[in-house]
Amino acid sequence: YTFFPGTPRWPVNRRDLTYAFLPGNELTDEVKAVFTSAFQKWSAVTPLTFTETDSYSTADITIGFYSGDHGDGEPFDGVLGTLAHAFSPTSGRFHLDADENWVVSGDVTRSSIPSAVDLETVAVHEIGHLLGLGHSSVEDAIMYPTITSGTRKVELEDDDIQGIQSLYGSNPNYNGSTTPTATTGDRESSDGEI
Amino acid sequence: TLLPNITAIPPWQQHPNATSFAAAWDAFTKFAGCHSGETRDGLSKLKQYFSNFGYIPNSPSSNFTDDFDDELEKALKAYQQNFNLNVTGQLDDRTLEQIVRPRCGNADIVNGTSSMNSSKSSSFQTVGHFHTTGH
Repeated sequence: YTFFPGTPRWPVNRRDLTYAFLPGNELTDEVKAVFTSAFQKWSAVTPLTFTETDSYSTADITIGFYSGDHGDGEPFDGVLGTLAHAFSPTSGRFHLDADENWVVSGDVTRSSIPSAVDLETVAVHEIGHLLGLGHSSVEDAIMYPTITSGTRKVELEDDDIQGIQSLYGSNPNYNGSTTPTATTGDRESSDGEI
Repeated sequence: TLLPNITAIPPWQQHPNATSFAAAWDAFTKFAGCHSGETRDGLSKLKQYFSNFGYIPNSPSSNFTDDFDDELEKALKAYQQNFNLNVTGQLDDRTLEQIVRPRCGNADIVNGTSSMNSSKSSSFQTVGHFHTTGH
């Protein structure tokens, strides 16, 4: 695992993070649930929590689908190529290429569309960036930079867990398995309260 | 495009030959076997690719040529190291296969600060090797 230069991370007083979706995208609840699931992967192994908010302007993390040049100096390039990018803490900006064929649910490996990309796979990866992880050379890690279209990889590997826990510490409920023990919305707070 | 359910995609759209997507980097496969000293049309775009992901230092005046020069070879070697490929400095098939894969837009090397394997191995050679051998 690697970090961004300077090892930026969310400060101690900002560990209960909110996220919001670009209102113009008008995403369905089903699509939003994919991101909820992706955030949960990281909250299961750290003390961080993630809660959706309707207030786009005040959210810690903002998520949006954009096409081509969208004003941040990192234009998207259409189908495949670059799929998404996210900024280091505490920017919170998470951008996805709207031109991809994003698969929201179902087994993407069954798709014969060569350009089908599993949304949750990319979401889990980009959240790693939002939290401060850079790219990893470990091919099985979530933070490996490339994916093969038509594949799905959403479970954190040891490399990802070691990296994120060195930034934020471990979730008190984390037992060495990334299998969720509680949902994002109702798990224990950092001081032990339910 | 958000595909709500993979099973709900119309059959005509599922046929591989029916898709007319233009994968951004497929054109790079024509550089297979290309090596240092050669000049090939479009190599400047490959240099831009490496620049985008931090393998070639970016500057506002970047104006890449189509020459397979030392800068490209160095970038290629760092890339091969980061992706656990044979470090040949050449555009072999396995390297090109990796290059054209869809990927995250974030750079692998940020602000010239090497990350992934390409930094770890150098620190190992200069520091780690000496100490581990001693023990």
